[in-house]
Amino acid sequence: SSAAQVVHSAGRRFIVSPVPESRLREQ
Amino acid sequence: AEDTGVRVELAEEDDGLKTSIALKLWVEDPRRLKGKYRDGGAIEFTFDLEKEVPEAVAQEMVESGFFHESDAKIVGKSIRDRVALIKWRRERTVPRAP
Repeated sequence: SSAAQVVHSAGRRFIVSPVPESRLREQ
Repeated sequence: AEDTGVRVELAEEDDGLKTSIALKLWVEDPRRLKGKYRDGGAIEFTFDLEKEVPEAVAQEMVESGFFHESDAKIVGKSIRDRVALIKWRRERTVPRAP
């Protein structure tokens, strides 16, 4: 899946990708 | 580190030398947030260990629409905890040669 990107006005890039499966807390 | 419900982890291996390191942040427990967590994904970003301040990055995330203003504090703290751990480990380990 293509990761979405948001670039903040100050120039920092935030790349959004799926949460690592193994790390999801078991409910 | 105290469990804030917001998780921050290394997004790359830390060789102990580079000043900028990639981190990944995601919400494990949305109920802990006051505002709605817009995305539900993990947010990857680079953080300069020497120059940058965790709370400033948290504010940028709020301004970028990831979090509500009222959650900037919890996000900033989560980043601060992870950065402190990285620095703590670096002081205790000899960096591996590239």
